[in-house]
This record gives sequence, C-alpha cells and structure tokens, in this order.
Amino acid sequence: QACGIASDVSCPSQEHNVSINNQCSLHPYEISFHQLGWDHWIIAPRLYTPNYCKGICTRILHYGLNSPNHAIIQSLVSELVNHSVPQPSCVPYNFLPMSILLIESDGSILYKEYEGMIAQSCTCR
Amino acid sequence: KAGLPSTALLADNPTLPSILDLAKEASGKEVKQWPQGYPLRYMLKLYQRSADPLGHPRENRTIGAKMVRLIKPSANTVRPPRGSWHVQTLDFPLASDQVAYELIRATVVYRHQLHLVNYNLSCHVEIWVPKCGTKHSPSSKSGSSKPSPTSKAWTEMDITHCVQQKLWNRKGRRVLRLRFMCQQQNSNETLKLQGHGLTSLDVAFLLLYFNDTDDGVQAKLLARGQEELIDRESSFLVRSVR
Repeated sequence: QACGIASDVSCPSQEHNVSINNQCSLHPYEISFHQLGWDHWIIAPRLYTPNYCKGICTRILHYGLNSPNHAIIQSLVSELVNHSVPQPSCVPYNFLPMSILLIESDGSILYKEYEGMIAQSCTCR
Repeated sequence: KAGLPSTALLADNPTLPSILDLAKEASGKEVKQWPQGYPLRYMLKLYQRSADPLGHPRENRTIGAKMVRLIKPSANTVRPPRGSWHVQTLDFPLASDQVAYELIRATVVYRHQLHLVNYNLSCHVEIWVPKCGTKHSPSSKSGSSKPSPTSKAWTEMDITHCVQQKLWNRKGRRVLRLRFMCQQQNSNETLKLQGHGLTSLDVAFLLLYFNDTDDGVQAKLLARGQEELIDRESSFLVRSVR
C-alpha cells in the first residue's frame, strides 16, 4: 500500500487515527532542582528544562525526524506482519549541554558542563 | 527525595553521566555545609559569566575548561609569629578524577590585604613544594591572561606549573601546602593576632581547571593505533624488500 509509505499519499484509515499533534515531537518541560530533591547540592541554575519526546511513530515518519529506514520497516512489520513487534519509539535525537554549579560532599564548589542534559529534537527509533 | 535509579544500576554502568553519580553520592550524604562568603561569590560570578540563567553554556565563555573546582583548605594552622610576620599554613587536598579529567590550570586566590581591628596587613602566599618557590607581592592582576573576577582585596596567582609538575602525578594522597604570610604595612612591630579568628577566616582557596580527557584519550588511542599501523607497515616494507 503505497499510502503507507510515501508521506504525500495518505491512507484514508491513517487520517483518522493519527492527527498531527499526536505525532512524535519535542515537548518543552521545566522543573526545579528542588522538585528533584537535589537543591541541597545544586547552587545554580534553579530551573532546568530537560524537555521530552512524546507521540506516535506512524508509518509516515514526517521529514526531520531523523529516523533511519529501519523505523519505517519496523512500523510496517508491527502493523502488517507481527503485532508483537512494537511500533518504533519516540526518543530524543539531539541534546544540549548544561552548566551546573554544585557543592561536593567535601564542601568544594564545582562548576561543571554536563553533556546530554537537554533534549533538543526527537526521532523515531 | 525523587527516586534515583538503584545504586546497583549506577554502579554497573560507570559510563552514566557523572551527574547521576553525584546525585547518588549527594542523596546519600548531606553536604557538610552550604558554602558562603567570597568563595561562593567568586564561583557564582564565574558561573554567571559562563552560563545563562537556564544553565546553557555561553558561546563566548572564557574559562577554557569543562570543570572548575574551588577547594578550600582542609587544614589552616597559625604558626608562631616570626618577627613582624604572621604565618599560617594551609593544606589543600588534591582529590582527582585523573582518569576522566585532565588538569589544565591551577590558581590560588588569596587576600593580599587583610584589615583587622587595629592592623592593616599586606599578605602573600608561598607554595610549600620543593623547587617551586613562588613569592608574589600583592598585585591585582592574576598571572593568567583572563581577567579573574577577584575583588580589590583578593589576588589570583597562577600555580599550574608547580601543581602539574610536582604534585599532580604523584601516587597516594596529595596535599598542596601553602604558606599565607602577612606583615603590618609600614611597620615592623611584632604582630599579636591571637583571638582574631584567623583560622576560620577565608584567606585563600584553590581553583583547579579541568578538561575531559575523552578527546585526549581518543587522540592517544588514535596516535597509538597509528604507531602500530606504521610499525606493521615498516616491517611489511622490510619483508617486501627481502
């Protein structure tokens, strides 16, 4: 069924069950280190925006999701061949670092840049 | 406290970002005490210069390091006065994650002016490491090229060479000992500073700047790989000549 693969050919049944805003996408999310119970050792920043990825990875993986061909195959297998094979997952693709000022248990003060702290884009894998 | 992954998971997976290791450690141990005074202000200024309010590292940051540790002295002893000099010895423990991080710079920030009730003192520090004599007169400029965020009473002195050459690669527990020496400005009278609480006063702290050794390790691995490749090729060449 070409409609299931080529993104410019939509399948009638496809249109009903996956609207655009359900598709895999990045969701902004802000927390405080107090909510994580870490504010007794993190001096700065107060707020942290890890963001998260959520949504359905349909067969029509819209452009820009950086998904490998494998994701399309897996979604077809899941739908047409074997339902026990899960649909691809919506996960972060690019990350941003974050600088944290914290207190170590010996009382030293540490400035440190941590990689992979903020989700910047999503992908279906 | 938010649930943390079980320590077994953390322990099994040493490559987890060290923030989780720290969280595990910190959630277990309450921090001794929240820092205050000039050391905290110094690091807050360094942080604000290096990251925006949401913690995103600034593109134009100038610290040139991925990690900066401010270490306060673990021991601070007042020595018997020597003539007109007041002397304190300060011990700084050099804990290190040598595997993951490479020391790229070390400085000591100290008070070069000390105003007590009836004394105005001029101070400097000396490193207690053989053949590492560094005697500095007060100067507001730090040894480094980068403007250090010190106030007019504090000075930053670069001691990278001493720490890297003499201490950093030593085995076992490594302690950097400094002598903090003060003299009354324009007077040679003997100082009687007992009771001024000098051992609890922040008079100096150490700053160690680190970078990840990842690329360092990568570079070394590549270099070693290339060496092996070259060795094999050269022996191959010898064989083909035979």
